Amino acid sequence: EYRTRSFNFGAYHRLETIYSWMDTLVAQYPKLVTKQDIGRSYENRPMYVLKFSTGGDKRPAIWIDTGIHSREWVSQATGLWTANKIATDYGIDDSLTSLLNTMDIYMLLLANPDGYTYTHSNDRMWRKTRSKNSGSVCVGVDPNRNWDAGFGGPGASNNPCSESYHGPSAHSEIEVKNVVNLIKSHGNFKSFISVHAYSQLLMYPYGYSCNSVPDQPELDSVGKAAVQKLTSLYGTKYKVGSICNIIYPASGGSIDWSYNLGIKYSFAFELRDTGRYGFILPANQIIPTATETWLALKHIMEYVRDHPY
Amino acid sequence: ERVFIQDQVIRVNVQSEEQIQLLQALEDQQEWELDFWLHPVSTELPVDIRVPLSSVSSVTEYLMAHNIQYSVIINNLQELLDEEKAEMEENEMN
Repeated sequence: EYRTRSFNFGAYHRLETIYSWMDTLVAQYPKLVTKQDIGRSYENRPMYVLKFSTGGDKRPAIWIDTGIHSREWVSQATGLWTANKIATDYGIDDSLTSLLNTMDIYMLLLANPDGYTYTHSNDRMWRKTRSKNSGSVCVGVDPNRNWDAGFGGPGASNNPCSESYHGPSAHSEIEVKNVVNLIKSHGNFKSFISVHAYSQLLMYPYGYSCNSVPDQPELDSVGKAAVQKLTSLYGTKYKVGSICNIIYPASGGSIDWSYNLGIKYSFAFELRDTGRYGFILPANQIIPTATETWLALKHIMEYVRDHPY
Repeated sequence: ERVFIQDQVIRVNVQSEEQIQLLQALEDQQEWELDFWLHPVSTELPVDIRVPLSSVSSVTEYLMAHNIQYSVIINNLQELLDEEKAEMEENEMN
């Protein structure tokens, strides 16, 4: 109990510290939280998903991943804080309790463990995976251009030296494949939320095309309502829209893939930098960022709970 | 470990489509080794570029030649990274 309570969520941590913290969370909330090994990364690091469940089998579920782009440190840090928030608020917050009595939440805190480790040891600006590209001296694939959704289309590069290199084929990156396998074998996910940083956006599909998805009006109104709650805390301003329209065409993205798989409530967050740090957001902004993001995340999850399909 | 001594991060609040295209041309060239933290996409969003020390003068000349206003949001990236690392180490000790 002391170790989880004393954990400093207002700081950045190495992979080993995060994985060790996961074990203390599971030990502290054994009836709610389990840790699942969903496979290994390219450099053979385990990829752990925290599953929040109060029973049942393959209940309707919500997916949240953080850190797929390794240098976006506030994303992983927000994931830690959020996982702890879910565990500590269950049984206290009526809305979250009712959600977890009918649905499961899966959280992948380090979606790119090799890249994250590399940002601590070698290159703080590293974004991609660490896979070797045959025939090139350049390493890594952009794991958010590697999904089977418009793969190889606009907004992704076929140059292994590019930050947005899509990789040799869809799902070539084992870090992506591990998630695809879990989502497909489970078969009952109702929402897929991927958390990035930075630029304060809440986006929905598509990225690979600027055509509207069939559910665009609903996703747009859910997104706007969620952002209204986020902004209410500290005034952090967000924009809401489809990936293609609000930033740029970006093919091979995870939420396009999840939406096309039938997971209607697919969203991507770009968390804060309120103006001058970019990826190097000071640690003292982690908890404010996570706290405001929670208001939006919770709104989306409540909406998913109340609109079964 | 890679260092970013005197690397700058500059922010451009683009004013026009033409400026977006001029910045996209910057994005396409390799020799200045620019790292676009935020890409030139619309006049609604800022463009943030990490500029290696060796390219700072070339980039600022290019922007001034095309009358593109910019501000420096990080003057020496390595300083921020050193602070971040020191804070992490202190936290781990705690």
